[in-house]
Amino acid sequence: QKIFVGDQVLRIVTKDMEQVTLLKDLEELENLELDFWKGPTHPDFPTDVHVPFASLQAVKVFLESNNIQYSIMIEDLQSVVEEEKIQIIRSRSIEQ
Amino acid sequence: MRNTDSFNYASYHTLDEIYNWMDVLVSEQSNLVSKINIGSTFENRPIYVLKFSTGGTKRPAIWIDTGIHSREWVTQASGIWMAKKIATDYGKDAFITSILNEMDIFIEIVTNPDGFHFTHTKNRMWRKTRSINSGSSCVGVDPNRNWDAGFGGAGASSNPCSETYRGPRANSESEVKSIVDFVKSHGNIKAFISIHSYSQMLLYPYGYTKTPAPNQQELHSLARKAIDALSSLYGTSYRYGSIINTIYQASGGTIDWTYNQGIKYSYTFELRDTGRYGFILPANQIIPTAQETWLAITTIMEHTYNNPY
Repeated sequence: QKIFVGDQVLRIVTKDMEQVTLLKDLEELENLELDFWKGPTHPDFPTDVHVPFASLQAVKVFLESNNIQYSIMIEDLQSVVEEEKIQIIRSRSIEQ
Repeated sequence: MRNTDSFNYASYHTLDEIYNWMDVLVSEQSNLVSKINIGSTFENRPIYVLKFSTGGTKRPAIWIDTGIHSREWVTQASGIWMAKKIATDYGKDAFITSILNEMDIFIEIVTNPDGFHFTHTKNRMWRKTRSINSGSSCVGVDPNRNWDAGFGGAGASSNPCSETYRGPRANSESEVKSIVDFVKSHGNIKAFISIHSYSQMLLYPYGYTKTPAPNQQELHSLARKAIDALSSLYGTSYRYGSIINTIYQASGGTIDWTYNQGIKYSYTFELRDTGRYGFILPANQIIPTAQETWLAITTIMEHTYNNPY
């Protein structure tokens, strides 16, 4: 079973098309194993990217060095998934 | 589950639970609801569509599919709620009753069953199908890039390891081909609504080309009306427009194909984005999401009903 301990989801806000292009370059870096939940399209739209723990530092350095704003949407993906599992088990036991 | 009233609509469910729920719904209202097997997945699971019909043959129909991207759980959960809503409202609600007296409604609740099962058992974040790609260790195809509409163009990947891998050829995925065969053989579907999450958008064709759809004006004004209805419940704000102008260029998408088949009212939804959870939207948001979406869907249904073509 795939686990996501320490993985984060970042919400990135770009200010211009130049920054959007930089994010598209980031998308091409396969070694980072990024999963773009919302791809970079336009400064009006946020980009959401699931970053594995091992790539977090590289991605944050990339964003900060290019003055691209981001916030941490999900601090630890696995804990949110665990919470969801607990909710499902709880509601199943209530049904029974 | 004794009956569909005792099912918990405010929780996420496994594929087996959903398929079992379908059977109970069909047994409860066999005069209205039937289950059609339109094909099998790569891993040989049945692909089911619920048909709501009061009779007749190949009546003009409305199609709704939910969850072609398996990890978007609030989408499938909303599909369940909507199916129950139709079943409950028939005979009580004047609008649903009048629609069903003249048209059929098809709902495919789990559009990507292999992927959905995988999200419940192995990888919560799985988006694609589970087909094996020859020559690659990466699995799966993005079924929303696999349709025969600008297939292979910009906005889809040729890399099997990408989340937007288009597949080796159009309709290579049985999950897509099953719908294609069904839509073609039916021949009288008038509205096709494909539901995703999460970006809060209502989109119409095209995604693969900047050329406006011939009915763009009507599609745009209906989208505005649908979004007004949706927002009226909880104030959720949506963007709307053509796929390419509103979000990005995407080739091989579902509603581009359906529109090119002559289904004028082809729309795709992106459900709620809270900015906090992404696909892992807490289960307590399922019903509010489904309720507000239902208002937009009934607006599209009503327009389709009132504007036969």
